[in-house]
Amino acid sequence: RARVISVISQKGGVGKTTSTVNLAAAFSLSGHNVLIIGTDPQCGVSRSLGFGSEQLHGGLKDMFQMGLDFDEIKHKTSLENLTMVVPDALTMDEESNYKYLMEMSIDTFLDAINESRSIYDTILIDCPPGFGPETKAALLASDSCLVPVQAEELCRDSLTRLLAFIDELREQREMPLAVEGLFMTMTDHRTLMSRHVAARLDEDFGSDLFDISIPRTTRLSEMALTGKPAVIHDRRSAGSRAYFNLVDEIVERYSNR
Amino acid sequence: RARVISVISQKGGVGKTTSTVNLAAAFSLSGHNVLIIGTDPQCGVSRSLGFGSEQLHGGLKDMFQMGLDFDEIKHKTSLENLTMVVPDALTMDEESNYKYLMEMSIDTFLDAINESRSIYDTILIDCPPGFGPETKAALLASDSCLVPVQAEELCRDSLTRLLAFIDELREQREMPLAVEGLFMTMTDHRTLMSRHVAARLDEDFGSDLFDISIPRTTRLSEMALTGKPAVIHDRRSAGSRAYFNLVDEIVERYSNR
Ligand SMILES: Nc1ncnc2c1ncn2[C@@H]1O[C@H](COP(=O)(O)OP(=O)(O)OP(=O)(O)O)[C@@H](O)[C@H]1O
Ligand SMILES: Nc1ncnc2c1ncn2[C@@H]1O[C@H](COP(=O)(O)OP(=O)(O)OP(=O)(O)O)[C@@H](O)[C@H]1O
Ligand SMILES: [Mg+2]
Ligand SMILES: [Mg+2]
Repeated sequence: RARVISVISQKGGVGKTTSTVNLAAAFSLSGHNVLIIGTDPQCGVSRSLGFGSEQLHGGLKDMFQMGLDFDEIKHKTSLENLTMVVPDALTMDEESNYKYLMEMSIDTFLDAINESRSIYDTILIDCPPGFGPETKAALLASDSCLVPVQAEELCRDSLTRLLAFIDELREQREMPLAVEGLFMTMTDHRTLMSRHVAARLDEDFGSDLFDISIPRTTRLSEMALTGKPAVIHDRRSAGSRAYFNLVDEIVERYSNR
Repeated sequence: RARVISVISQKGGVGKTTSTVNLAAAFSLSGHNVLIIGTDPQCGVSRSLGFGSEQLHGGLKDMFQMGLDFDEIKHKTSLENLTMVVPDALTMDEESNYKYLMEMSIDTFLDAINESRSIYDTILIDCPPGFGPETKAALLASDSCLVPVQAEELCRDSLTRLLAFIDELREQREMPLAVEGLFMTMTDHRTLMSRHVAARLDEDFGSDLFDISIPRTTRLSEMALTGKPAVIHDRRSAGSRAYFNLVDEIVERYSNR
């Protein structure tokens, strides 16, 4: 049965989409059958897997509004074991309808995820910044969440609110919601800021902080240009290796729990 | 009479808060009487001006819920000509009430901004990522908007949606809403990505793109640690000079219009 993990952060631009896409690809290259779900109406996930808007044949919005089956909105990617679902809400009207239905028809979304648990090994869900309807739906559908923390003070500072939000959501669920852990992104330990944030996170979160952190690399930022996550485009690069190692650490942690 | 300018972007982490705070400080050091309004419940603006949560004596949430006057929620900053207002919504309940009231009591917000027009020269409004109630309220209160564009493909890609959103909002207002322009942030023209984005923006937006761009510098990222925007903390640094130059270009553009 699949493990469903959401990648969340209230702070924007911390590496949620970059991490979800590279982790999904790294899990699938490690033999997992993976479903990646992008819930952010900005097309970060589809762009990063090589899909232009005209290559999408439907998405979450069509499941809600037209009653399409979840199977009908799945997209095969360049990796055999990686399947993608995204909102495909391109106009402003589609976007606001989609957000409204993500809240009002949340059961349709939850049922679709539950049905998928018997098909996949790992389901990863990318979320927009903040605590909007997409992030709430994703967390209600998930077993656990991953929290990317950019090596910047403003991001570190926003963690207290995030953990309060997770606690609040736990009350709305029957099942427990685990925090897989926090991992640093865009680190550059030549800078004072990066070392400061790493030291503070270690103090405040100790065992919840993954050992593996993701360095700031040019390769990782090229995903939206190349249409390929770094783990496919350049497996041996520092960023790719970090994401493969993070997959190992995630699997090790949840197996030991 | 004040000019009211919102700093907006659907994409997260592109430098909205960093720019709003540094621009507000640069305007005030150039002789303008400035009001900076942070509408994002994450405390980026107040943190960057040296306020911990215990030093705030009220905010937008108190104006909505307790009927406090706008004057009562204003905070004096370390700069004589710079006054700050923020949400001061610290708990999850306060945050969701604040967002709800930003939509339902939007007239209270609009009246407060309109009354302030006769007191200040420039009013700058920082917004959270996305098109939520704060961004809508800010744009309905503004004369124009500024769009920071991070030197990254994912950010450039999100601009079409942003301009569609602005068009939609224009229909809801009586007064015209100008776009002051787009300006690049976190540029590093040693990288291919930065040069690629600059070239594409110039092609697609030409005259709407400011000549001045903001470089990625360590100094600018230290604002949340030092509690001071770079234009105060280190006026001669590259980042500060860029923001002072951007103030000049903004003023020149709107005077010529
Ligand atoms: N480790 C990294 N090294 C270099 N660049 C990175 C790295 N991770 C992400 N980026 C770049 O930083 C920017 C922000 O990353 P990304 O879009 O993945 O963040 P996000 O949290 O999903 O943003 P949003 O809040 O808008 O959803 C992107 O342009 C991306 O290419
Ligand atoms: N020119 C710059 N050089 C270096 N770092 C920068 C620069 N501009 C912003 N930063 C850093 O990048 C991060 C994102 O910037 P900021 O928080 O201002 O963006 P934002 O658009 O307001 O984010 P959000 O979408 O979460 O509101 C912050 O940690 C900030 O310190
Ligand atoms: Mg994203
Ligand atoms: Mg911000």
